[in-house]
Amino acid sequence: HGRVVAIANQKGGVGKTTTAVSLATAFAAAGRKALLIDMDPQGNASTSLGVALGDRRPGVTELLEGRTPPAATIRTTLVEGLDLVPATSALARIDEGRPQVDARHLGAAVTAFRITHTDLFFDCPPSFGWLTLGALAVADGVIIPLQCEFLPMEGLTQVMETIEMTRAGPNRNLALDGVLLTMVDSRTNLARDVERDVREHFRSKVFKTEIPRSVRVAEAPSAGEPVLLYDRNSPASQAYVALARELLTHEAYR
Amino acid sequence: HGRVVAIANQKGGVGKTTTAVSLATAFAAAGRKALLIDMDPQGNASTSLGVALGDRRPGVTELLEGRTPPAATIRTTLVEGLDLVPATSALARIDEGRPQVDARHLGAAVTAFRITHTDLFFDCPPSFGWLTLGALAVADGVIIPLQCEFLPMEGLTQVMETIEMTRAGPNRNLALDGVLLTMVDSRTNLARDVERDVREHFRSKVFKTEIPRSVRVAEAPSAGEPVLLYDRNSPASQAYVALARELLTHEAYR
Ligand SMILES: Nc1ncnc2c1ncn2[C@@H]1O[C@H](COP(=O)(O)OP(=O)(O)OP(=O)(O)O)[C@@H](O)[C@H]1O
Ligand SMILES: Nc1ncnc2c1ncn2[C@@H]1O[C@H](COP(=O)(O)OP(=O)(O)OP(=O)(O)O)[C@@H](O)[C@H]1O
Ligand SMILES: [Mg+2]
Ligand SMILES: [Mg+2]
Repeated sequence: HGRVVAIANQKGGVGKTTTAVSLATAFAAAGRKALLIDMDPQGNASTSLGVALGDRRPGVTELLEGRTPPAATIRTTLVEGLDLVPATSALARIDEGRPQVDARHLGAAVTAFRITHTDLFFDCPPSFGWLTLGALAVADGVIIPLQCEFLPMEGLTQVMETIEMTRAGPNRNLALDGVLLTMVDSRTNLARDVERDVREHFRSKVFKTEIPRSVRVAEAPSAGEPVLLYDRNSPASQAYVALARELLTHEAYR
Repeated sequence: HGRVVAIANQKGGVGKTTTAVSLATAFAAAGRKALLIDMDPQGNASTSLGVALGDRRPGVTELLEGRTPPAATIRTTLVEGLDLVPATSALARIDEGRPQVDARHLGAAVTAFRITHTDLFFDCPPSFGWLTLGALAVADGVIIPLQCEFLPMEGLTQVMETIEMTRAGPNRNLALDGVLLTMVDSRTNLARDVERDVREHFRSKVFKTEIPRSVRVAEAPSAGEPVLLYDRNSPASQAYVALARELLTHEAYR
């Protein structure tokens, strides 16, 4: 019951953090016990959930180095039913480190977390270093946020190669849960053209729900709140709720 | 005469590639001999200048591993006066590698390139791995593109820490040439608030020129052309030309 999901794409600024925070919030609102694990040295997911800079240790760095019991890294958040394992910039040294040190501890931590939480979401940094590869190695599924522009679309090939590499290596059961179109501005031809190309190529692997561009999303992190709380009526919030509903009806998320 | 400039910010999707390609194009149009070095395994700068996927070796990877004379990695582009050293996804293994291998070869390559080109621009990936640290170690100055939103603004602290670390370490002369506000949508309060905060904090270090959001920028890479050629009259193209003029009147760029 429940699922471990990596939100990943090496292209920067495509909406990984926004998707991880919004989905985890929507799952919590639907009664699941969600845990968001911030694997990005930028700590954007931690900021988006209002966790102060001074309250982020022990966090993911200590978890990956096996220096802290997993339970000690968990913070409650302002969202009922959503907890967080925070990140600090110290995590950057892990991204360039040796994978065998980190993967063992991460696997053990995921097993421990699944006792207390139904769904785990990893917010990955914009690279395929050890942090993203570690998350893919322990995940059940991957969601790929995709901004509807040309350069992000071109990057999809590298994402798919990395998923195949992970399946051939440490995690043969890793599934592509879906490609999520984000920051969609349906007034532009570019967004419509990219959307048509992506749906033609990935077919049923592209979620029906797409997330519209909405400035309220970009404002929410300054208030330390997920956009679903900051402005529940914004089109993007509504879309993330619809996405959660689309996922929760999937067999894989039962 | 001339300058070696790194375009860097670990936050993803803030306009690093767009700035590197547009500035290098504007410098070439002003009569300089520019060389763009694509340090990103995504190869977005190579795509934006129309260099085919099959024509990217030898490129930056071979350069950093010292397996190719620097001159053999240079490609001409459709822009008169602008050359490129292309990137492939193989570069990703360097980002996690050992810095002492790459920094030596990169320094020698920069010395060689400066004989034939006046200005070198490094397009950096969204991380502070060896690729970005290597570019910072050999650069004269850094330009930090900044999207006018909250999470990118918060990331500025980490960028400044990395510049200070580089100055205390391998490159004591590294200068902050400036912070560039990108994708500015002056209709939103958020962009105005972030701009006010950044200008208050960084004062004269923020360029007067700012780059407006313009869909033509996002379309240009699909044509394999810099936006300055794709649509010279777009507000963003005009802004990048103004930025080049602002830089070229600086003593440091003489
Ligand atoms: N639907 C949306 N509408 C408007 N702005 C959005 C939307 N989704 C994300 N944003 C904004 O775009 C920027 C990039 O989004 P986000 O930080 O979530 O991307 P990311 O992929 O996590 O970036 P990184 O690669 O740096 O980790 C942020 O400032 C965010 O607030
Ligand atoms: N002024 C602008 N107006 C509209 N779109 C823009 C503008 N500048 C950049 N873009 C688009 O925004 C997206 C991100 O820009 P770009 O790829 O240059 O950022 P980046 O910082 O290099 O990203 P990464 O972190 O992945 O390397 C691209 O699709 C680009 O075409
Ligand atoms: Mg993020
Ligand atoms: Mg880029």
